Amino acid sequence: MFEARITQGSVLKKLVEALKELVTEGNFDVSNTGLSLQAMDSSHVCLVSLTLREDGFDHFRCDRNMAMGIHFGNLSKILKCAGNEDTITLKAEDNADQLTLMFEAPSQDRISDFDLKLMSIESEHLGIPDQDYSAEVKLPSSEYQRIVRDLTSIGDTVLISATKEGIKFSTSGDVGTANITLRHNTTPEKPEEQTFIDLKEPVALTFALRYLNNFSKATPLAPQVKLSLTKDLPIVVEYQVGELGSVRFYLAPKIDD
Amino acid sequence: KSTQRKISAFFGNG
Repeated sequence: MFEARITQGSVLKKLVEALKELVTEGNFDVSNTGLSLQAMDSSHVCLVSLTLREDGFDHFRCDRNMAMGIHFGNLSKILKCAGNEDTITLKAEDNADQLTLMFEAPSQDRISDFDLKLMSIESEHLGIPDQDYSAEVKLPSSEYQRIVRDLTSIGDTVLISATKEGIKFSTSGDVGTANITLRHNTTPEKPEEQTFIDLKEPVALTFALRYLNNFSKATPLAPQVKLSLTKDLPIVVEYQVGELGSVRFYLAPKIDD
Repeated sequence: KSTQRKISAFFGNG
């Protein structure tokens, strides 16, 4: 059987809200190391990779590897019924066709359970190579959200260029053009408000803003976001979810013909 | 003119 308990149930609520518009369905792969998900959007332009470690849960048991096919819109409907302070327990028998979600209020005076019907999903698993990136930028997740939201109102695509001057986001559209540059800045006292730019070599890539904007739905999960860039490769937009794990979004670039 | 690539063009089957 599979059983996973998390005291901070709001994390699961936020995770599903971050994913549900990008990927309608996918498999939760559970094993004794934790829970993971890999899913592409419907146009196969981006990929979401979620990893939640076994030791990040308050209790985790998985006797047998399973792929649980989840419809994220439906999971979201159920998780909306959980209180923000609730402890959430996920449970499934081996080869079950449903996932049970149990919500416990902190005062222990309200306990509810919901069964989510599971789906059979054939998913293509992609191998993501470990690699070094030309530029890695860590910035406040709220800053990333603001940049992609602002630029989405001006244009459809963004040129992201990392140089020793900083990281520049440029777009253009019917109304005109926009450029936003962030510099390496470790002045703020709070680490989560700092911007770190680790540049091995200058790099410039073009991406569809619609997806970058969609990734920012994960902002409530983490105070910082990491962008990793290498020429002619997908950008990685990564949110660390505390001690529990991470959610990574990979977006294929637009490349000149 | 630039073209939007598919993500599978970058990552192999794993």
